[in-house]
Amino acid sequence: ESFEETPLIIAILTYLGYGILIVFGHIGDFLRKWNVFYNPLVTEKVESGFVPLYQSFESFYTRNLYRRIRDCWNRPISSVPGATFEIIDRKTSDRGWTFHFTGTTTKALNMGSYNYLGFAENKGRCADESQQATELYGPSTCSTRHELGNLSLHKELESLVAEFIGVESAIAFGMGFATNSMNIPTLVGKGCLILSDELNHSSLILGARLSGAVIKTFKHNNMEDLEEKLKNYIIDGQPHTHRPWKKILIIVEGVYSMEGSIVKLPEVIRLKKKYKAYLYLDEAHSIGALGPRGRGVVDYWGCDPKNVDIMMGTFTKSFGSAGGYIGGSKKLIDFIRLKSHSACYASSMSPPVAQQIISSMKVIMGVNDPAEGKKRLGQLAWNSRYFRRRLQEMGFIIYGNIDSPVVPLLLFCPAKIAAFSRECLKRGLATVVVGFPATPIIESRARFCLSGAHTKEMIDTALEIIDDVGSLLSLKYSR
Amino acid sequence: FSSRGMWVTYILVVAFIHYVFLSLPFLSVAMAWTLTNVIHNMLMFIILHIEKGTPFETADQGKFRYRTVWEQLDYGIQFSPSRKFLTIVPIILFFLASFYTKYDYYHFVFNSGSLLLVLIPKLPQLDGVR
Amino acid sequence: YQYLLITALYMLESWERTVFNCFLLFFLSMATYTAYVFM
Repeated sequence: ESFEETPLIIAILTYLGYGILIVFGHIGDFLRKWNVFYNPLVTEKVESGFVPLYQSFESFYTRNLYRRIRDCWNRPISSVPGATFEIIDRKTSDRGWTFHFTGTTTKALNMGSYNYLGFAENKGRCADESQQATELYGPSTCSTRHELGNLSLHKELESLVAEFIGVESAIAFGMGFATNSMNIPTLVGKGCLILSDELNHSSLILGARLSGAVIKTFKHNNMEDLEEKLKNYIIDGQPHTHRPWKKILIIVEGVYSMEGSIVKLPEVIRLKKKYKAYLYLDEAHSIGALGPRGRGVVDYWGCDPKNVDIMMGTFTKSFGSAGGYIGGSKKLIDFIRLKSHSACYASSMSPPVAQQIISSMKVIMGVNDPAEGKKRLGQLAWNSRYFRRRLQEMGFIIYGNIDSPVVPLLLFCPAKIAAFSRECLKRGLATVVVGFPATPIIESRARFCLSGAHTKEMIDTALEIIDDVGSLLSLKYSR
Repeated sequence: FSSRGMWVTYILVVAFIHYVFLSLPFLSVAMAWTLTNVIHNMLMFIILHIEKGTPFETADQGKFRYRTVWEQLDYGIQFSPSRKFLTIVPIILFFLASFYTKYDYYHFVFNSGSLLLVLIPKLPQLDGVR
Repeated sequence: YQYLLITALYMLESWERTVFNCFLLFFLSMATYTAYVFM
């Protein structure tokens, strides 16, 4: 893994850039407040006597920094998010407050979507079988798993998932985010301790908060820090009473999509055994995309799935579908099936979505055609390494692990975030850019998501574009 | 405040502000230092001790919405390196301003008054006090 | 272009860029004048 440090001069220039934007943000707020400027924002009637709905400072950033460059986000597309796609062009006449469509579209190389194995297709076996499932079962069950929402398709899906990840049993949910936020509260509660990586996804954070357990964070992927914190909190026990913890749950992700890093799973398993903690592994990005057989980070490190107490993952990134699963011992899954909020309140997974997962998972497992799954996995692994190596050769600062299918390229200055996205799109490459507060203030970045659907020619085209834009914006900071 | 280069940037911005005042020919050196000191302290008082919450939405369900920036710094841990740094800078500025104003009485009143304005809210005893 | 990117003026509206550039020019001319007088 590489996390090259930000050059000091660039860090200072980045702060200055944000400082200038904040100064002009306050000036703009002042002028809008006294109606010198057109104020499209929703404003409340002050004399209404109610508690104010909006705390204006909290949306300062959105109003004055993000709004100026928000054409780079939430771009509507008019095709399937495959290796290439079509973006619907928009225009703004008031500097980002409102947009209107121009009626044209732009064809671009897609390095922004999570489509690791290229299953985001509207033709082929998966699409046909999903269509048949729609005709057979209808688009939705309109009921929860606890009531009428159980289909044979769901049972088939869950048994296939259990076989795929190598555990006793599994349960599937219609939404990836909810798989974390609605099930962690069934596993831990008051009197328990959660040790969470500081860069965990917000669904894990929300689930941990909902549970009411004591939450402590450890430095990102830092096993020494994790061990030290485990030791200290076990010795201290619960706050005030110092009673021993009922349960200790370590929550980590397989691939951190913002960092491009891969969890050090053997280390985490060693620590969990040593300190008798439980391990919750969120494989949202790694399932299907990592490992020689595509079984995720457990397969990548060659660990035994039995050593991971709760295997969680989503079907969004590698299977061209949606939703999430939790796998583990049959006892655990039966318990979750009974207690989970999702199983009780949310309508069950839509049949065509479930069918898409089954079809794509069978392709990866080589059930019908052994070669195709291997080809996709091999293509993704090769693309990831090749793309990352070439970018590093060009002189960009790239974060993360060489095998990660997500490649973050550091941009630093706030203006370069927008410039990079716009210049790349102008040249036919669409990618995702991320800035503060989703990343540390001096680590804004562009994030490239590789896909098994990308050919070498496409990768080379993308590299040429990035090289050109990188020279124009002078982004080649690596020393 | 504890990320890389932030302290250097802070010192550069203070130096730049001082240089702007020094560049105005109608200001004496003493006046330039007093203005630097007073304006720096006023800005830091507003930024650290008046502004509450965060300038963007956070996932903590509004837990820090009524906490000032100073109280949110380093998750509320007292005497962290950043807090020490932010406490020391106004004091050094005060010494410099006093020296360059040759300990003139009027300048001293303004400089010491503005120094107290930024030192008192930083006391741990006043954490969360309104 | 580099100047616009580094100072984040790239994200500002034209009137804001004008204000910033005027301030910068004013400051630089003052600094030059004072340095001259001082020297």
